[in-house]
Amino acid sequence: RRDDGNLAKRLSSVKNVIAVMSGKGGVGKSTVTVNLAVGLASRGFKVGVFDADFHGPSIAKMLGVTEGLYGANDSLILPSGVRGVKVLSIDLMLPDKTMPVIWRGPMKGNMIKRFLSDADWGSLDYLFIDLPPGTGDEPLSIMQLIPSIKGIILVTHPSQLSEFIVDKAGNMAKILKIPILGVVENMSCFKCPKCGSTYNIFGEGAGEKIASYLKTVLLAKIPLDLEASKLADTGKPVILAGNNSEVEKA
Amino acid sequence: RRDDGNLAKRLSSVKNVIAVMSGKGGVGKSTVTVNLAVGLASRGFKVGVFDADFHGPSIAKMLGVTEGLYGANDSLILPSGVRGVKVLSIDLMLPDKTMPVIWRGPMKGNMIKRFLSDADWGSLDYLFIDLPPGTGDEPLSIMQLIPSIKGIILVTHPSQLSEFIVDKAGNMAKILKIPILGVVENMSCFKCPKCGSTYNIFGEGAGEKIASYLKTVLLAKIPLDLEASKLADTGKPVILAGNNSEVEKA
Ligand SMILES: Nc1ncnc2c1ncn2[C@@H]1O[C@H](COP(=O)(O)OP(=O)(O)O)[C@@H](O)[C@H]1O
Ligand SMILES: Nc1ncnc2c1ncn2[C@@H]1O[C@H](COP(=O)(O)OP(=O)(O)O)[C@@H](O)[C@H]1O
Ligand SMILES: [Zn+2]
Repeated sequence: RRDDGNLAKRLSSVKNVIAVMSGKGGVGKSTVTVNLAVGLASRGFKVGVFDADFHGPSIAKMLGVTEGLYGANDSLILPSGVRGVKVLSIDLMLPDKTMPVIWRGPMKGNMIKRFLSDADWGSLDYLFIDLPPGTGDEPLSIMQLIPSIKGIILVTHPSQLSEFIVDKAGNMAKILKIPILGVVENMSCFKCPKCGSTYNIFGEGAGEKIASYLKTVLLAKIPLDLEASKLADTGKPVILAGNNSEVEKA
Repeated sequence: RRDDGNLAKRLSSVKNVIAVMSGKGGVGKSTVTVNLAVGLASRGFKVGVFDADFHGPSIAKMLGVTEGLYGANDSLILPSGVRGVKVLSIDLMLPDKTMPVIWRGPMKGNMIKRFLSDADWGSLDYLFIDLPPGTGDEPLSIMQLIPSIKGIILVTHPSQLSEFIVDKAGNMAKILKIPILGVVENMSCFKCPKCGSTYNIFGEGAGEKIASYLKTVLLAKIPLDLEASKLADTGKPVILAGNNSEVEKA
């Protein structure tokens, strides 16, 4: 599964490649990815995001990008979204966004390789790769094709259910010798704006437990935020808790 | 991709096969599947659940089943959980549940076929199949291998982000000529137990919009429930809103 020279050449101008993974869907991987990317871009770093979730791409929408990806010679020219973050997403290539991408494993592995070999990122400080749920073709291809990857950031819900599934994703990284930069617990609790009571709607404790089980750090705990979902739908990402400075350190 | 005679024989004693799908992860597919299964079982129906989410199996845990799946002469003998619901899950075959299932597409398609050909359900009124996020190998195999499937139930979050991805899953079913029995919107709103204020944490409206776009019915809207996540972690599923009677009608 080693790549040809092209892929390595394309990534040679990228200082840090970081994949954002969880194993479990709907915990906030895309939200955390966009949050990190926009946070770092607004501090002057050059940042890109590759949405490797072909079946449920949401990065382009969250960054307010609806078009602008095109091919010229052998390269894919990438559009920029909020704060100039470059975006590579299948969503920008589908003529009809309501149509599903019904691909089996081998097609997904090939497309990841093609995208990374053709995309012209230019020079970047950070390239984030948003992975789909699961420990199948997409994360496996990314881990095998990019030996220079800096590591993965794991995102979890606070529940025990999420903890067990994110542990599996962490163990996948260990088996493939990919460093785990840290864990972000998202949707940690909800504070009622009216009366101030707090509720652990999705349980508690998974962030700490995963960090100690995988011997890594808990980078941040992000509460449920009333604006997050509405802003995601309109392509104006809200900067949730200050987890950007942790990544820089990681 | 037609199955051999064995798979059809195994399913000949099952009256209704229903797949629960969403395309998007973390919206509550497993919770809704378990809810439907336990709800129907407590009304006297014979029910089984096949967890086709190999990378993130949660059905067995939610139904309080930790062991009891074994092979005897070419058949898989299935354990029962809460209310006697039969469970088929990869989780019950893994010696170490913290280890990831790192399978590429072809392996997943083959395992689905093997499981359905070997599992001895006996006679069932309903067999629910919990699908993983995405429109890849697993849903494609299920739709191609079970021509007698009654249909799919789609589960969504209330947000626009979820609406767009669940529409894709619905269109996949249409392309493969699989009936859509209805849509369930989950995590619709949160009501503060202390002061009674309600909040649409994940937006609103996706359930109605998907039902009208796909020309199907909105079966139920389930609010965020403070007990749901804790009970899921302990294998005592809570019966959320009364969506069982709708399924019977569907
Ligand atoms: N901290 C948060 N507070 C409120 N809503 C959130 C938060 N994090 C994510 N969301 C919302 O939850 C949904 C799932 O998040 P998403 O980033 O798509 O998860 P994933 O990429 O893991 O599937 C989205 O609608 C998103 O806007
Ligand atoms: N209505 C609800 N209220 C509160 N928590 C819920 C609700 N529905 C699901 N959950 C919790 O949200 C998480 C995701 O649900 P799950 O059924 O695993 O989704 P999926 O199968 O779509 O990934 C679980 O921890 C579950 O307990
Ligand atoms: Zn309140």
